[in-house]
Amino acid sequence: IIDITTLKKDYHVGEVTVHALRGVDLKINEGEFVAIMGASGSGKSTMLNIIGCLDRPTDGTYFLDGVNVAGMSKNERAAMRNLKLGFVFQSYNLLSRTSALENVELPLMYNRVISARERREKAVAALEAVGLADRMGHMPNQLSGGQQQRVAIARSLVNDPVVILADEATGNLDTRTSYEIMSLFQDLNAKGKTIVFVTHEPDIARCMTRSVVFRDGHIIREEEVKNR
Amino acid sequence: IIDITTLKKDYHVGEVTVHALRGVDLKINEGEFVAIMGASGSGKSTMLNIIGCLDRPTDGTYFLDGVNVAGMSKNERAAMRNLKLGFVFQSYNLLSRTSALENVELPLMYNRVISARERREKAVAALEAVGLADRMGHMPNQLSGGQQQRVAIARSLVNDPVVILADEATGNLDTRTSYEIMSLFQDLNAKGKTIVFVTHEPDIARCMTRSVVFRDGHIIREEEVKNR
Ligand SMILES: Nc1ncnc2c1ncn2[C@@H]1O[C@H](COP(=O)(O)OP(=O)(O)OP(=O)(O)O)[C@@H](O)[C@H]1O
Ligand SMILES: Nc1ncnc2c1ncn2[C@@H]1O[C@H](COP(=O)(O)OP(=O)(O)OP(=O)(O)O)[C@@H](O)[C@H]1O
Ligand SMILES: [Mg+2]
Ligand SMILES: [Mg+2]
Repeated sequence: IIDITTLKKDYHVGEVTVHALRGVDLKINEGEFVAIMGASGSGKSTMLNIIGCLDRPTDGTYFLDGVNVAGMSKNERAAMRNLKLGFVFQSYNLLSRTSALENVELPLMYNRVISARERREKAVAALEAVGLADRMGHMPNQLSGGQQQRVAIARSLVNDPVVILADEATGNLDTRTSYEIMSLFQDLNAKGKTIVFVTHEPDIARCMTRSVVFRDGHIIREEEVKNR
Repeated sequence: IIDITTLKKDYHVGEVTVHALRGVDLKINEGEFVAIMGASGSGKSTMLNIIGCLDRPTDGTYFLDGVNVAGMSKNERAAMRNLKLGFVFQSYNLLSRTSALENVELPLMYNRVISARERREKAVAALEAVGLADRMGHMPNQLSGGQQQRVAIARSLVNDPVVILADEATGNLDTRTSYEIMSLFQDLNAKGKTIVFVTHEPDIARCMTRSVVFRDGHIIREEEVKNR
């Protein structure tokens, strides 16, 4: 479902060129649950933003579900995102002055098929699944760090995407809440969802099926997870 | 240095009152390194914001370095913060379109005694200490999540504060970078700095001298850390 070859991404800061990704080959099959690990600054978020059609590679090829994404226009990429992908950003990216419930309903606003009532029901169910039934009316600045992160997780699940991309989704959560969230993702994976999950915690990566380690914009290791 | 009794903090969201802190007693002596732990939404950040003179309690008393803070005006609290405290927010709070170096220099702008040259030297030294010598000219949106967090840590150290308050300072960092940062804080603590450090990771809390656990706005456990 994800097929990437010799992918490069450069950023230009003044005179300097930062080589965030220096030629990455990565294949992810449908139904896999893949951990992306690596040191701070090694290129994990850059990789996820490109897989998520949020940023364009400098060089290399990328096929999502058989379609050549590197050649797509901005609008085609946006349509692809809204239909197939669910995304949890490292910095949550919730809309301020917008309640938790409205933030979670947002991805469904693009979906012309479902009614307002059905949209509300799906959003309520997603917030209950992450343990926030009692905070639906709160704005992001009225929620703790971990609660905002859980709103972002609920939003990524609400349009029933084919692929879920999560960047440090349990970074701000205590151990117990983290495991509740991981078992939620494991249930979704068991139902056939493909999940790509950036984490720096080895305990969390052990819940997945495969792990890929980045260093300085390269993949230095790939291994199957044995005892989940 | 920090003396808190029966501290309460309520938030009002529409008709609902959220009791974030429900009567907290906490004494912290000079030179201690205290971990604050607890589930997501248990009141850790609220506690840290009040200790950091960023928010006012609804009820109870708070003395910082022998001075009654609960009775202070907004300007008195700001002066107290800039002189005595260093703060690492859970959401970094870096100024956008401002370089890493300028963000770290910011707390020193209030200090009329030191020259622009000395201010620059201290900021460079702080960024080198957190491993970002090669990213000083980057804006926050040109840094990875972990790098932004390290800029925030450097900023909290640059004015040589008496008390450092850190909220999930290693939340976005890989294990190796986390331990480099923790040994930085342990060195500062060995030199006499008082540090209050929110974390949800037991391995990180083991680097400190004492740990305090919150649940639903109360302290449910306090214990000395034996084998650091
Ligand atoms: N401005 C606010 N308005 C209303 N409620 C708030 C506000 N800030 C925090 N809360 C509530 O107060 C409680 C405590 O929040 P706090 O941010 O202190 O939690 P925390 O322990 O830091 O959690 P986390 O580990 O998720 O960061 C939460 O239930 C939260 O919903
Ligand atoms: N917009 C940008 N402009 C310039 N450089 C950037 C930009 N975004 C990222 N970088 C650089 O690219 C490298 C990779 O960043 P990336 O965000 O992918 O790291 P990461 O592995 O997610 O790290 P972390 O664990 O700290 O979140 C970093 O060195 C960073 O400084
Ligand atoms: Mg990242
Ligand atoms: Mg918090």
